[in-house]
Amino acid sequence: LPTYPEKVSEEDSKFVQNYLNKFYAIEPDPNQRAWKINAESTDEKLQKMQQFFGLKVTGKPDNETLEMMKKPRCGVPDVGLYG
Amino acid sequence: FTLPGWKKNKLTYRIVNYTPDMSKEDVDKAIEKAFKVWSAVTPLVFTRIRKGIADIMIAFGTTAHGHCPRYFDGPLGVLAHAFPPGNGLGGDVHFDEDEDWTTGSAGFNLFLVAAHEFGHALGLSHSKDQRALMFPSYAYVSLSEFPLSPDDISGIQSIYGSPPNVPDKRPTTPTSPKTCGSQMSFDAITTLRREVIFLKGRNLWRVYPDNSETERELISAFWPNLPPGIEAAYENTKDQILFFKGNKFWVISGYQVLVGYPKNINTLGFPKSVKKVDAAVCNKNTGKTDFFIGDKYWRFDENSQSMEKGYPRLTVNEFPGISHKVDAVFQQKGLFYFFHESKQWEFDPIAKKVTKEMESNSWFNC
Repeated sequence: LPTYPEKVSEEDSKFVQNYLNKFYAIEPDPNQRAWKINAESTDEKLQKMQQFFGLKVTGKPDNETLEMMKKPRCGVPDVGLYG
Repeated sequence: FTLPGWKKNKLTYRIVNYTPDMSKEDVDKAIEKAFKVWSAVTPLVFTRIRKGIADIMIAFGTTAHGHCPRYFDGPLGVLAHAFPPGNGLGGDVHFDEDEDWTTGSAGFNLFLVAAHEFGHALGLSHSKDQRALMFPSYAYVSLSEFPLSPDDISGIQSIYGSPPNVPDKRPTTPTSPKTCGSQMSFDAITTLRREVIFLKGRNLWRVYPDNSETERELISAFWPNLPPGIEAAYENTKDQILFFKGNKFWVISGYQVLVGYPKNINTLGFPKSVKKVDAAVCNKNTGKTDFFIGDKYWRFDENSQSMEKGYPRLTVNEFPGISHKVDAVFQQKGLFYFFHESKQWEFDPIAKKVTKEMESNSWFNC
């Protein structure tokens, strides 16, 4: 089972929020010509990120998820059409 | 995911400015080599221009930079970003100047990051495949390897097709290490029953010492969820193999990765200060496994599944003559074979002395 930090520090939760807004926030909406800002909850975005990276999908910022988020990476979003 | 690509195969690029971390020649070379990765598997041709607007404008910047709607975040975090094919910012690639850009494995390798960003500039999204160049997180892979995975190749060819005059068989990966090359070295080596398995980058070679037959495979062909670049491996006393990379290890039985793996190496008894394992070998006669890290080794008791007290100790004290960092080690017919870069030493654990020095590829009947 994934291990959880005792309590997610405020710094970490800001980091998680910022990460999800940056890489999992924009979704294509073919029905409307304009992009629809992704109104999913943080948990749902987190699950999507965990699915993408092949982590256990918990919807919670467990240690492994935080570790993956903190790896240096590309600035292009992981979902949507990165337009 | 792929986006509509460029409507032409001849593309231009321009290097607008340079990082002070590398010489201009090295930056030029890294960028040119990164484009070659993609031209090797598509009909695309990339030509450099030194003035005006190119299809792919390449620049280094920090935090908010020029007209770019995205910003960088200082050292680490986001390393670079790119825009899909199109006019204006379309196709452009930006590198975060706050990173340490290099030509090797230290810092961030400009060639590897550029090749990834050029994938975006040509229409590729991120891949979920950890072996793919288009996987979002940075990972250094040996530069002697061709960096595109089958996933990358099928993605880009779904946009642009194959390179001209290639018969429609699957494109072979242009470079793969040559076992008989003079400088051949290995990342890890393990026995598996009567075989010896040599690992390097994405590849493994199965050697049957009794009749010196060898077979080359991709590691992912056997164990799809193992990453490339395995750093250590050994066969334990329970007909299982343990593979190590960074602070993680996997236990394999046959083709199966046992449930619950990877685990952190500190579950074996290493302190948190130990971040990786260089090499490992289980002495079949004693049931003790030696882990080699830097110039020291740790001893693990396979029966009690616990690290022995009083370690680490200096390797050279227990294994006289083995004074280099150990890249890989395995045991065959009672003798140990220690590898460092292109050399290997045969060591008799009873006589406690090196009995022979050979080339690392001596097992390959070169």
